[in-house]
Amino acid sequence: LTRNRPIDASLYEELADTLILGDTGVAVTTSVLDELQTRAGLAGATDAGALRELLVEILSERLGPAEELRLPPAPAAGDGPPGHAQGDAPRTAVVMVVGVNGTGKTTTVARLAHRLLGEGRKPLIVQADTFRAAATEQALVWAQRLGLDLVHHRPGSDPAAVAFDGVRAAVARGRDVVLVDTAGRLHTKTGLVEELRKVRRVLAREVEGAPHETLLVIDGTAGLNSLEQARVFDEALDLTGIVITKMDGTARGGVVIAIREALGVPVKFVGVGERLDDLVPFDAEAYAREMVG
Amino acid sequence: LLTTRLGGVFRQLRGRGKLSERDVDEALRQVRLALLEADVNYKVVKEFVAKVRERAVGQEVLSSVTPAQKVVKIVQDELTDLMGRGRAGLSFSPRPPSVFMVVGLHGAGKTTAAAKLAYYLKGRGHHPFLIAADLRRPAAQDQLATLGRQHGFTVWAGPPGFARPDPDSAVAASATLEVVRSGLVEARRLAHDVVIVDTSGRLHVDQDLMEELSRVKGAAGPTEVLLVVDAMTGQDAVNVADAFASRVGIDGVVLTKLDGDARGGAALSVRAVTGKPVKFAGMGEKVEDFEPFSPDRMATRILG
Ligand SMILES: Nc1nc2c(ncn2[C@@H]2O[C@H](COP(=O)(O)OP(=O)(O)OP(=O)(O)O)[C@@H](O)[C@H]2O)c(=O)[nH]1
Ligand SMILES: Nc1nc2c(ncn2[C@@H]2O[C@H](COP(=O)(O)OP(=O)(O)OP(=O)(O)O)[C@@H](O)[C@H]2O)c(=O)[nH]1
Ligand SMILES: [Mg+2]
Ligand SMILES: [Mg+2]
Repeated sequence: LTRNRPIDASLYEELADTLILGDTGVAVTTSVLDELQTRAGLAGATDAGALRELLVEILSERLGPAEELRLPPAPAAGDGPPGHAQGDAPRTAVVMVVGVNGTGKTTTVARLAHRLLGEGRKPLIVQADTFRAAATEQALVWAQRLGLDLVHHRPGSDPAAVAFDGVRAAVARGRDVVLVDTAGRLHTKTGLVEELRKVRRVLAREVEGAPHETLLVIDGTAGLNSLEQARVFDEALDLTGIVITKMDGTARGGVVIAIREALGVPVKFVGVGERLDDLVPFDAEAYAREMVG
Repeated sequence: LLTTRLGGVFRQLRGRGKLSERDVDEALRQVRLALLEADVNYKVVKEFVAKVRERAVGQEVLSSVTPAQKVVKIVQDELTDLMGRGRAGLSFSPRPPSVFMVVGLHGAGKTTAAAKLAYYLKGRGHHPFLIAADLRRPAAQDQLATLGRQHGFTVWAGPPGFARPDPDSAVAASATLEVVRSGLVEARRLAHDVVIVDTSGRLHVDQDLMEELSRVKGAAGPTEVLLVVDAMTGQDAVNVADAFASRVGIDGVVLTKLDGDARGGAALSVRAVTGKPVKFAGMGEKVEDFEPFSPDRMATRILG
């Protein structure tokens, strides 16, 4: 019955409600619905079903083509330790994970390690959160579940020093990808953002092109502040991707559309639970369907 | 700034002579935009603007020489009314210990809030005892124990010889109850006057975990259940607050990470949907960064 409903103002209002309630924001909602109205006219759409399909199409387009982790090739077994290299030569891949407090970074690092193990890689987790109470204990639980070792320093140490040691250890132990977990920090704390820039510089000095991925982890239940977080972290660190977590709840995380449009940063993964395999590659169309309902 | 936006709207409108109801509606559109940009829930915004409109279409505004200021004043009034005037404090039990339980979504700041509340109450002459009843999250008990060691509170992680079960096992829920019950026995034995119970993060739509939380509440017998909400929570705040309030029952809210630049509209949504007051504000990562919530400061922040 709803599919055949004719297109009228109240239908557009309902779609606006859906988008706003999905944390898409007023600006993006207005822009999307304007485009929808234009294209619906051109396509000669006559009912709600057709309009919804068109909306899914528009949202998927705005979220851009799917992007996976772009890591340098892993050194073949027995190649000797990876390290400084040019172009596409095999070397240690470096992934840096950042974001504000409590978004799911540490859990995401564990999930990424799990994923990379499944792809035949040999990850090393570098626990560079030297601030949070029991950060290392938390990481050790995950490392144990993964059967992996972990690099960490004492609380209060310099995270850049941990990052440095982490990359050296990866080379020494023949690991081909380093996952750097960092302490949560609000983007408004300039000194703490600067600390991340220092970690990044150290990683860049140690491996050609590092960090090959800088992922911002955002909380799926957060509102438009995620855009501001992305702006600041992107400006400081040049993000390569977003991971949006806690999408197993009722929040829809629509702010990722604004993030993609304003900053060009794509969502690469979605967290859908607390287990090791609860991290899935981002699928724009599936996401758009979830949003439109 | 809302005042600037409304000022701009009304200047344009005045050019056409006397203000009309339609002119006020145009101004209210700006109010609606400001609240949505602050992450106030869409339905809460609609109800709120309707209330403001009732007052804003009166002569008080239409015949005023400063209509923008009048509308802003009405909005601020209504907002402060909704947020609750004055500070809502904690209530204590006539038969100690008073038990405070923190609940909420993952990563909202519950464990930190438990430690912060202990520090705050210790500074006011109380003797808090913490029960680390999150047996699920890796190293959650270690986290609270570490905070306890750093600031001199007793943290209870279970009776001597207690073995933490696998968090996914069937006994995890009953083990949680055992930690709470044994913790209360110990707190009473040592004559603590305040007990603070940390619980694991959970989704409001996870039926099993919401059920478990009701049972934990039954075991803890809390004087107050505090819903811990991240200030950057978006439209979903109403769903979360409604579920926790109706499934478990809450007495107040702790709004965390207010040291960021999130406008914090979630505070308004939670209050509108549950009628419960925000009692404390988390203002930073340190245990001292915790203060009684100020509703009028929040109202100003939400308006932007
Ligand atoms: N339901 C659900 N919970 C998640 C998800 N991702 C993370 N969590 C939970 O969110 C909470 C915070 O996760 P952490 O990994 O510690 O977050 P963090 O960003 O490292 O936190 P800080 O280091 O304190 O900034 C934990 O309880 C996780 O289990 C997800 O996709 N779904
Ligand atoms: N900047 C800031 N950070 C905070 C505040 N409150 C908590 N945090 C941080 O938020 C993160 C999550 O805090 P937790 O106390 O572990 O959150 P939680 O609700 O117990 O998380 P789970 O047990 O995993 O559900 C940590 O990095 C805290 O330091 C606050 O008011 N300001
Ligand atoms: Mg972490
Ligand atoms: Mg906790």
